[in-house]
Amino acid sequence: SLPGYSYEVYHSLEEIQNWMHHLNKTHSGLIHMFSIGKSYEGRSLFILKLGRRSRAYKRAVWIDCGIHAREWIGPAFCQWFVKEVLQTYRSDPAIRKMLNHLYFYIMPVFNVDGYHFSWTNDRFWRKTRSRNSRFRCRGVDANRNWKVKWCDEGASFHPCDDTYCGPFPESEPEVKAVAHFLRKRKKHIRAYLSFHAYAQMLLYPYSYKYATIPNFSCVESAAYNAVNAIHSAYGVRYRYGPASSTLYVSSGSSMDWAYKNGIPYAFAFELRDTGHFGFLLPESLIKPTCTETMLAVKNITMHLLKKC
Amino acid sequence: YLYNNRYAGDKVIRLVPETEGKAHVLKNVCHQFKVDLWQPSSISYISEGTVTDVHIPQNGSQILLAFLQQANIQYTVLIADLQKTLEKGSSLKAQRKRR
Repeated sequence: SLPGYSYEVYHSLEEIQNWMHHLNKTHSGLIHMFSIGKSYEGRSLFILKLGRRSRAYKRAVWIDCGIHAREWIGPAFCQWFVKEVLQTYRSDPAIRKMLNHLYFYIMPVFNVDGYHFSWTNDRFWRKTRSRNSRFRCRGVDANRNWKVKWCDEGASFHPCDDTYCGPFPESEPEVKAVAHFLRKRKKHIRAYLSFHAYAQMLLYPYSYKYATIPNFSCVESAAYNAVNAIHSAYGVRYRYGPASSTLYVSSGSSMDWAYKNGIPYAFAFELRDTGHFGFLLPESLIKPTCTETMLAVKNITMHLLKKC
Repeated sequence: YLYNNRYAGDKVIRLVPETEGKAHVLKNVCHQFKVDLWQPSSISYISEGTVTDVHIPQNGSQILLAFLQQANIQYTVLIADLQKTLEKGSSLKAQRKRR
């Protein structure tokens, strides 16, 4: 990996993008970086495609981090995941199997404008940075802007609210770009994982209603095994279940959209902690948080490779 | 100081309203003071028993806490000084010094 690049500190957007560029040059056998569009403020939306190149058909897993700007542990985990995969590809049979049989699309920072703003201005910014013509308030909640029961319960029509759903679905260029990308590949993307903080939960659909998903038993058993894997690392307990009843009802979320568009395993992680530090999870806790989360992601991926 | 020391004296408190009446009061307080809600993500989610984490600014905290005490809404302080916690948990200051 990049010499001197620490995965146990939080990095600015510029540092993360430099890191991505570096990996693209130095690990071309396993990594390919590309852009899927531009943010509201004109920043590139970079994705890393991980996996051994193959002419044969391969399924894929999508992972995004940093939908909400202030949840810095998310992008930290995305970087950790890539680092771990590159470092253990030869030594870990599970990782080798994952990369040989699947592609991973990693979006280390979904909300690039918001993330940059949280570094330079307001550490606790949540939304995107799009402007509203009628109000002085900026930004849309990128996890309420998807076209799935858009702006229903759990979202707000008011631009100054932190759960503002936007003027219309996929109004945010970041959301639109990712939605377009996933729609085009929905037949071979088998899992959608989105990383947030904080609550220590592993959530699956539905978020917008109280109902059981058709493939509940497969998804539930994957979640059960994943939280057990998390617990095995440092004894940290994660709750798991449908987002609507485990956390709260919210409409327009990326997880529900992914599921509705045919991705059978859609999860949202709420990483550490449960409020002691909240969004200010210290850098000293990046390593244990990412280590335990890595086990969960490996678990879900191996579950995916078996037939359920 | 990181962020020009703007978070000095800010607190994060946790409230769990015991009744719907207290939840209603808490929602009004959050709305009136335009607080930064850490969890849940929206004031509309606050009801009886909801774990509510609120970031309150230093200049409004005395009045806000007095409101809560008057309404008999118990709270615990999760983070007593946001700026100190920020500085302590980050290597940014050390990195900047080195540069």
